[in-house]
Amino acid sequence: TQKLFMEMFNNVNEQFKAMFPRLFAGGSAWLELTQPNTPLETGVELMIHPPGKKVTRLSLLSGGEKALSAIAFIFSIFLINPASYCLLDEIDAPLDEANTNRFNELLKIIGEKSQIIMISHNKRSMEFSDMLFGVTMGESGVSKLVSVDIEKLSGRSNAQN
Amino acid sequence: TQKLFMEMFNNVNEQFKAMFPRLFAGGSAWLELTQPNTPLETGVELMIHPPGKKVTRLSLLSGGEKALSAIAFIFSIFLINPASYCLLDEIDAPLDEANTNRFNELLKIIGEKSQIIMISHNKRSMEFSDMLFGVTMGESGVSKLVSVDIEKLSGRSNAQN
Amino acid sequence: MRLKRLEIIGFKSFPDKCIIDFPLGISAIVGPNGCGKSNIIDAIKWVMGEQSIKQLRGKSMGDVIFSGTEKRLQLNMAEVSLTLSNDTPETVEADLSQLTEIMITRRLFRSGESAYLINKQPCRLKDIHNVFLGSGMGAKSCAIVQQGNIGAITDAAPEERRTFIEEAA
Amino acid sequence: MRLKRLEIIGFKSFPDKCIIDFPLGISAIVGPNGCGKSNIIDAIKWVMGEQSIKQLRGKSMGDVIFSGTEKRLQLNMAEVSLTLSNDTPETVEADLSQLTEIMITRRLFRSGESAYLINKQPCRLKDIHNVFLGSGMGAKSCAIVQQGNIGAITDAAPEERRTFIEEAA
Ligand SMILES: Nc1ncnc2c1ncn2[C@@H]1O[C@H](COP(=O)(O)OP(=O)(O)OP(=O)(O)O)[C@@H](O)[C@H]1O
Ligand SMILES: Nc1ncnc2c1ncn2[C@@H]1O[C@H](COP(=O)(O)OP(=O)(O)OP(=O)(O)O)[C@@H](O)[C@H]1O
Ligand SMILES: [Mg+2]
Ligand SMILES: [Mg+2]
Repeated sequence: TQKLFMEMFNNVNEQFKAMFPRLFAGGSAWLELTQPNTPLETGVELMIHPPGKKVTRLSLLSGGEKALSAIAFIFSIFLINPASYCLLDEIDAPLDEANTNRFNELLKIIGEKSQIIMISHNKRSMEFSDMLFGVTMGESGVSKLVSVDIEKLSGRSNAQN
Repeated sequence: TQKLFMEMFNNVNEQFKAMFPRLFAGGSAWLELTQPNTPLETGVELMIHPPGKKVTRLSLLSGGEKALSAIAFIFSIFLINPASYCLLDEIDAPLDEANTNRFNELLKIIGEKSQIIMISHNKRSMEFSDMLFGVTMGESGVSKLVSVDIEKLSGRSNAQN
Repeated sequence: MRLKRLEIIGFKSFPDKCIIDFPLGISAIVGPNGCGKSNIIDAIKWVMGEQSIKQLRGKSMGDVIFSGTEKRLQLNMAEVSLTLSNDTPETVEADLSQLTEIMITRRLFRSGESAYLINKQPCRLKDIHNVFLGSGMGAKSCAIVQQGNIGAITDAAPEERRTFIEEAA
Repeated sequence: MRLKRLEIIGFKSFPDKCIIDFPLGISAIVGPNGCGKSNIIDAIKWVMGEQSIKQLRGKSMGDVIFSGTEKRLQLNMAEVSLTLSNDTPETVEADLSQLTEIMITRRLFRSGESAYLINKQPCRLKDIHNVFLGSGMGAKSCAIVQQGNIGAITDAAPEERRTFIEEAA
């Protein structure tokens, strides 16, 4: 229904405006309706203003900036209407170290309301998690769960080479 | 022309069969024509057999396995018809440590015939390169080249946080 | 409703029974390329009632049954069980709201037969879907971001992006 | 023909002149998200004659001119120069094959005017394209894999994949 959608849109927009500068260490962003007069058909545009830069076409943003903007959008929705659990598969892949740290700090806040299960190759993200589940294929083609020691992690992945 | 395409296809296929086990530390792969009787319209299918597993649908492969298979295909074409230079933008992003090492070893071989310029966030890939060019935005929105010391690299990226 | 235990046997690359007990907070699943991490996500989606095989990276539903390796024969059944703690009973149907735990199970046989169970009692796929209705947690909710899909948000047409907001409402 | 020197000024996020001297072998371009690494690849594609703004992540050609920041005004011209060492003279046109180095330059003004130069002599875009014909190195060759495109190879339809082989032939 129109009223429900507009209410949700406005809530997500407010959250998105707050979330973006925390992930980007500055800058601003907001959502815009492509057809404000027809809320039941309108599209939603992301207006992105990275810190120190100008508002620019979404397409011109870098791979990491696009991913982080999408994460800000998704996290905003998670906070407005928390799901009981979130399954995130390698969403931190394109992020550099500084962005990964801020991503994980925000994830901790989401983790207060929702249970989070994430897949990641990123050592920083592994360090932020409460528990690690290691999956291996000791026997080719057969997946097996193994316990992973966070302290041994860097030594372990060297052994895998 | 038909003859030219089939000759190229066969050459790339032979290279692909040799390249795949070097990137995957085993297994096999080959190319197949979807319409062998109409070489001018046929598509090209990748048949992938990861080590120890069975030949499986391409879609069921993991993100890293798909990326590495695509790299094997691209590298095969590079070796058959070496370009003077190759520009590679973050193609090692989904690879784990072991795959990244094998990727870089193959890249060294390609680098004997072609000049390689690659963009990467991966420290291992940086270590394999002959020269690093660092790009920063000290002043927001303004890109600037800086010299990067490989030894200082891990200390440097910590400083960036 | 939060996840407590996931049991996978015969599903994709898990021919041997695998049990995962999820704690509260943030769990990270780690391992090399191709070892089965995303398959675990697929298993959760599947047991929650995912009907689109494309969403599970397959072409026909039989693709989710362990198809064998060089050393092992294929299996003829895939089974996944998910145990949830019913800590928000107001969001579940009346007849389930009394329980502290809800265990859903889905089986698929190579013959094409399917079985669905709630707390080991046979039920229909529709009943499995109903467990999650009203809690924003169904197999298609925003609570799942699959590998590669985060880019789709910025690349999507504005009309596609509105569905994220609609699903949350 | 290998790359020797790239000079960027006014192109995308490079308002100040930036000179890169590429060695033989493997060079890695590194830096944080959004600092301009992919823009360097765009600059090379553009000076080689890329005409599809979509391939440069833009919507109209003016998108490649530095559009300003909070502290700086926009510029009105983008210019990129690429110096190549002519070490395979058999692959270039007769009138260029005598040279040891070939420098191509492309300029775009916000007014929409364009300028193209070879060794500082004005020429047409067509002449720039011809520098690369026959050496498998044009702005669309397999020698460039852009960010995110490696996945397109496995996701592509088989008919699309044949073009990789055709372009190499
Ligand atoms: N039905 C099946 N039977 C046996 N193996 C299967 C089946 N379906 C998928 N697989 C295998 O599972 C593997 C993919 O696993 P998955 O996608 O979980 O990897 P991953 O751990 O997420 O890796 P990455 O880090 O690269 O994303 C593939 O090698 C595929 O062949
Ligand atoms: N015409 C322009 N004027 C000013 N800035 C621009 C222009 N075009 C693009 N940019 C900026 O360049 C940045 C993108 O740079 P680029 O894609 O090279 O990043 P990157 O270093 O590849 O990052 P990543 O590691 O995330 O892929 C964006 O922030 C974008 O706003
Ligand atoms: Mg995966
Ligand atoms: Mg980039």
